[in-house]
Amino acid sequence: STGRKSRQQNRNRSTQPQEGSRLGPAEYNSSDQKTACRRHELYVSFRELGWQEVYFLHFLHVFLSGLDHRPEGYAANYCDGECSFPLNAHMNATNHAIVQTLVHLMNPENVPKPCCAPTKLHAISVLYFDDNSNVILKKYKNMVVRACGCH
Amino acid sequence: LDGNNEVHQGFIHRRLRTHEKREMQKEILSILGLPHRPRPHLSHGKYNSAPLFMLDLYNTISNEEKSQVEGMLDRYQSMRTTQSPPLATYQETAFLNDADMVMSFVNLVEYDRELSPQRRHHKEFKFNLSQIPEGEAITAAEFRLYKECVSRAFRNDTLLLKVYQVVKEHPDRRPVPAESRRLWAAEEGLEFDITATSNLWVMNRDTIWACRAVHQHQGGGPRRTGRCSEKQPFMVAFFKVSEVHIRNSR
Repeated sequence: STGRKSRQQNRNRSTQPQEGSRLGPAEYNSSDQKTACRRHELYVSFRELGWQEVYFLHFLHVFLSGLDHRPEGYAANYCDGECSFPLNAHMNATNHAIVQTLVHLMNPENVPKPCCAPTKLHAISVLYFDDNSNVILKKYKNMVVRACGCH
Repeated sequence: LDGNNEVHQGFIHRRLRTHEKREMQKEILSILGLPHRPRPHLSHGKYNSAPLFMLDLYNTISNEEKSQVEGMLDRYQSMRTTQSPPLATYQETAFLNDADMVMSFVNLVEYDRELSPQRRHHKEFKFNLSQIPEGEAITAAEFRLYKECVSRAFRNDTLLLKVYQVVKEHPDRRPVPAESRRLWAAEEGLEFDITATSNLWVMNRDTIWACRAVHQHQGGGPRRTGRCSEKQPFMVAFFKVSEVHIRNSR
């Protein structure tokens, strides 16, 4: 909900050069830098989800060692921000994003701007007990956002 | 939140409503491909060996990103010399790199049956493989049996250990030899490659199989097996996803 709200706010603002531009940081005002496409962190609280009894890695630690150091939550990443001209301000802008920007500039009513989306994703491994007390280690590809950019 | 559990400036924090929590839980489970939240029946300290092994595999994956290949090799070599099984070996790491999923299976035989004097060296293990999802191909499977080093008096003795697979529905339950191995009494920890047997299990899902180990001590009577929870035998299988899983729209 936080992301959606800020995105709506961002869309109402005028398009300005983005974070990471060849121009020096002093040439941007701080509010524009905040609206640029970049990686954000979202804290997922296991406690608020009602998952105090976490079945993943730390639960195993607790189970095996008896130590009470299960995680309170998990810091996940997501991409959010404006993708606006000049796109070279975005270090991770794709070629498609440049084309998309040009078409958007020609037809702003019908063609949207490029999206702020993950450009580098990593795998994650999850360890959990199944219903039969067997332990499963599963790899999930493309689950962790390492970098964001304009697509 | 940052590392110090301080709320970032500008971050709108609000408590989730009950239905939002439920939706979020469903979404996370869906992403993980789990039908529901796992409800394991855990009795404390009962099946610790398999979770310990899996935890070691997990840590191997986690450390892999940080370490260089040469550093990894050093780590495994030192692990082999300083720690006892069932820690993951370099071979497991190779399986692990190739696998999409790893599953451990606890031995379902909790108490040994009263066996006849002729079969006092026999020990039976059962693993429930019915939880293996359809479409997963087994790339490797191991039966990991914990064997302790015997006392100094028997160090130079040898043991003959034979592993059989048993087809339950077979009329006379005749065991099929899987592997035979002669080992020194001083050796610790045993791994048996049961990849072929496991694939047979998966291909014949309706047939229930058991695994039987027979040991003959060359220098006297049978040795007592470890009763500690962290030394229980277990099975581990490495899987490769052979079909594309499509998430259902919700």
